Amino acid sequence: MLEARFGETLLLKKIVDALKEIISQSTLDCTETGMQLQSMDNSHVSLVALSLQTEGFEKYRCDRNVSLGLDLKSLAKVVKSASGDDAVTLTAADKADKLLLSFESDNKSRTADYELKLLNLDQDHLGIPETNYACIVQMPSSEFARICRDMSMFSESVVISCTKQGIKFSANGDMGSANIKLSDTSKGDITIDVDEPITQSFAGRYLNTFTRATPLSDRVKICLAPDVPLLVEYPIEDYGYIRYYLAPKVDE
Amino acid sequence: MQRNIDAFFKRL
Repeated sequence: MLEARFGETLLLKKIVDALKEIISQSTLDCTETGMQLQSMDNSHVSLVALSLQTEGFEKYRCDRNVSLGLDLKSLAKVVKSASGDDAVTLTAADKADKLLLSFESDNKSRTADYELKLLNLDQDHLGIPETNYACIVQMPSSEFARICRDMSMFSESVVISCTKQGIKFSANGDMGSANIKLSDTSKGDITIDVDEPITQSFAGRYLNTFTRATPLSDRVKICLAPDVPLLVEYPIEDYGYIRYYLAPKVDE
Repeated sequence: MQRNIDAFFKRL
């Protein structure tokens, strides 16, 4: 049996918002160490991985591993009906065909229970190898969101170049071109670690979708290495993360 | 050309 209580529905809302634009259905795997989710988007261009350790919950109990096949649009509707500061408890039996979500207002004067039908998803899991990234850049998540938004006005593709001097985002389209450069700051809000310089091209539409996770974290980590997918990671406090992997584009 | 993500990661 699973019983997991978030002190605030707001966290669950932010997580659902960060997932639902990129995947429509996914399996949430619950074990005694926490919750994990991994899914590719429909086009198999990107992959999203969520991890929440038990420390992120006000209460967490999972006697046996449970896999919950979720329709994220439905889950979004349910969490939307709750207030951000409500507590929410997720409950599922061992071989559950439904997930119970119980919301409780701050002063416990209002409770709302929802049963969500679970899906029987036959989902592949991919093994993500440990990677020594050539470039690791950390910046405010709001800055990254702004850059992705601005780049996508110019072109479908965004070129990311990273050297010891800084990280550069470029887009080149019918309207013209855009270049945004960031360098390491003494304030420490932007850090750039470079073993070897790299230039790769990515679909801006996906980068933009990843920035739906911005409310989850003030910081974002961008990791690049030759001929491997880009990693964009949003930490969730110190007990979890949401990671997006995006396959690079290659010249025809 | 857009590559696929599953070309990089092995199925478990």
